[in-house]
Amino acid sequence: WSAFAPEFQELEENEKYVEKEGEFDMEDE
Amino acid sequence: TVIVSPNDRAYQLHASGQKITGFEGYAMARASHGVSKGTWYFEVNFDDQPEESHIRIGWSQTHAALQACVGYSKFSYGWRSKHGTKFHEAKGKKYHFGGFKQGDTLGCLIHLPVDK
Amino acid sequence: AMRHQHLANKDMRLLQRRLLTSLGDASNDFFKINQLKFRKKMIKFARSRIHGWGLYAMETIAQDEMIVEYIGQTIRSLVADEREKAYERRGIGSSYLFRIDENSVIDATKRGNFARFINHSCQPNCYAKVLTIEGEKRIVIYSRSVINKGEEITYDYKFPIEDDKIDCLCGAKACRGYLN
Repeated sequence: WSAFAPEFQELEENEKYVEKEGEFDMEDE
Repeated sequence: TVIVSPNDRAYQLHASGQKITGFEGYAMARASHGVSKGTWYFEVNFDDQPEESHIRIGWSQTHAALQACVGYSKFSYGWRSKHGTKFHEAKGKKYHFGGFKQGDTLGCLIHLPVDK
Repeated sequence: AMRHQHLANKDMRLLQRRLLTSLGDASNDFFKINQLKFRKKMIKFARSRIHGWGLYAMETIAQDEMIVEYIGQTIRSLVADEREKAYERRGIGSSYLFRIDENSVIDATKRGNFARFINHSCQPNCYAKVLTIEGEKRIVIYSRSVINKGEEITYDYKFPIEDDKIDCLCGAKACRGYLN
């Protein structure tokens, strides 16, 4: 069934997302 | 005395008196006192910077979201330790080459012309 | 503590009993959620009459049974807002963002499990419940009535009301017409 969600990664349990430093930036010269 | 506001700040930050510590993703705390006209300046010491960590500092109106960094929206203006980039509305522009780091003393000035 | 002093004894006993039951529920949920992993077999993935693909019951499921945990990446609300805009810009269909509370969201768009394929229905046979287990909030889909073998699993997404509508295809008699 992952074929129906491109580059989908199956997880066994919730994964806490580690934010990047530029997480909230739209543009960064 | 100006301190880190005990309530106008993101719940996950640790703040006491004039000291504040952040963890994981960016979150904001504002000062206990604000200004609305004239020219004002504040300084802080950048005490501790763990590996790969960065801070942003600047000026923010009360409307800016606390669960993001200063400079994320039109309500705030930020300056980043990484590369010294300045941010407003989430757009980073070159500002101060090389950025700043632990041990530096940072100064932020705001100029709000009285007659405008 | 201050409030407790003003509580009459009988209220105190009631309060304690309520506390114990709630603790009981949580530990009971904890036990059941671990059972959950071994019970995935009771549902299967297949084409849905509602929309694209869905999950179906492979056996009769009793009422208030834990069926599957909705698993994904736990992200902060503002990060979820940014992602929703990015997904829309990239034309990635209806988002698989599930709000846990005002601070956090579970995003199953790119990483998660097949619970993300469960379709919405305005007259669902399941419901979603947020459990706090060992301080971590998790989303579990429960059956709200007996589900017969071969029936599609559905729950009410309870999307917030928005201006630009998404048509609802659930086909239920009491369908509200839109997801949001």
